[in-house]
Amino acid sequence: MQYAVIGLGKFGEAVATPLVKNNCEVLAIDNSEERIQDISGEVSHAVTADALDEKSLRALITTDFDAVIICIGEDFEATILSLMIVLDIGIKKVIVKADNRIRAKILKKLGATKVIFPEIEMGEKLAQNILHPDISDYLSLSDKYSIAEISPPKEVLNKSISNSDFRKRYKMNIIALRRGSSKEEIDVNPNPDTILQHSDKLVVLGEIERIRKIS
Amino acid sequence: MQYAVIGLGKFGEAVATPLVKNNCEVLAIDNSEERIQDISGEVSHAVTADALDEKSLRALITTDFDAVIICIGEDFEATILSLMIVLDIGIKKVIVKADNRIRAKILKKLGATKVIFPEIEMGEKLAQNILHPDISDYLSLSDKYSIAEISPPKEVLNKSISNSDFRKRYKMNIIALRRGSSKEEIDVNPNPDTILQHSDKLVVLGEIERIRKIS
Ligand SMILES: Nc1ncnc2c1ncn2[C@@H]1O[C@H](COP(=O)(O)OP(=O)(O)OP(=O)(O)O)[C@@H](O)[C@H]1O
Ligand SMILES: Nc1ncnc2c1ncn2[C@@H]1O[C@H](COP(=O)(O)OP(=O)(O)OP(=O)(O)O)[C@@H](O)[C@H]1O
Repeated sequence: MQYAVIGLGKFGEAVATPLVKNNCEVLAIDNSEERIQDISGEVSHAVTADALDEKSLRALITTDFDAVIICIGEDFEATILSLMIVLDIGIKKVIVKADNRIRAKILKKLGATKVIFPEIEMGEKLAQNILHPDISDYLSLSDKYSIAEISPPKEVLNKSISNSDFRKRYKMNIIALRRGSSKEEIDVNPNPDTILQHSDKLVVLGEIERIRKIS
Repeated sequence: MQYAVIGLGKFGEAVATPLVKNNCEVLAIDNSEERIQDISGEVSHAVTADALDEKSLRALITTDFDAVIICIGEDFEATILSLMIVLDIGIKKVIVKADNRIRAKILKKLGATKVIFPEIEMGEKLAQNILHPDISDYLSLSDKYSIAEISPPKEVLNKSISNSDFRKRYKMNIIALRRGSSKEEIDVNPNPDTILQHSDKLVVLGEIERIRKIS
């Protein structure tokens, strides 16, 4: 698989490195000579070029690429221009970083396959983590349903999973049980006779509003 | 609850805004007059001050604060210094943004409660998404186990969930079924008689290496 990454800031580099480790060919493009020097040992090819320079991009990016990832932050014009050129070349999958939601909307309309705003998505996730400190990790499946890791509510402590009547009482499913000091000690098929302890963590699937209420 | 956010870049603002929306008091501190002007309508208090100015920080941050979040990116010295001052004031929970893993290690050693690198975490997640495009969303519970959303493997298409023998065949559990065009249409207690279709998405819990093999 071949990928091109335009803009090798913290985000661009974090995308490029695992792709190279997984035997993909990665072309890094950045207008900073210094960044290209830094990154050249970690990718297959590293080239200094300006995303605003249509001729250079057309010379560098061919339809052999499986996807192009545009990771320029501040310079929105360079992001838009490089998106239009790359789509015009015929690349089917173009993933673009955006600094805010308005820019993201414009990029989607122009044909970006996926738009990501790293700082905003992580900032909002941290705010939720601060507001609900007892929910240590979560994945939202829809606006209504989430998977989250919580401490067992007081009412079910010292009861077995089956006696706790968890599903009926809280309308959510226990899908895993974390017990012990290391993050690695997780039981994905907990025995219904297991007695719930204060130090346990339950991975539950249910309505996020209900999860927030009991944690 | 009272929080102070130092550094109101994209990340700092994304943390502060939901906290204010959830009726928390938020004090925003930034050394850019312009940023403070922009953000002042969105937070309880906004003050221009330099994180490197110990006297100002001590005057602004008291032990009433439940947590302080330091979101300065480039200037590592300002991040370290403000961390030390805030810990010295007696704040128990200090969450800090770092630009790379080495800096994160230093901040942890100095006593940061939690360290976050938004660009790196999101960059690495995107790389996984590019490498395994059939896994649309995932939450890693440990190095070994993850929850992921995948398309049903060919061998179980047109079979019911119970006839597919999913758990025995793939050593993973189906915990939800997404069917229909909207992200909201998810069934968290799928009926075992449901016939699996090509357009379905299965939310599964199992070993990440096994999940990657069948998707
Ligand atoms: N016109 C351009 N052509 C090519 N590369 C560019 C262009 N403008 C910026 N870049 C490069 O893109 C990278 C990221 O850009 P920028 O610093 O604007 O974003 P950022 O959001 O701060 O990045 P990150 O948060 O990923 O570190 C930098 O390495 C920069 O040199
Ligand atoms: N010494 C300081 N004291 C207070 N605020 C500071 C200091 N240094 C930088 N800041 C502020 O912190 C914010 C974020 O800093 P910076 O631009 O270095 O990080 P960033 O990683 O680019 O931010 P983000 O990605 O969140 O936009 C900016 O609003 C900046 O004004």
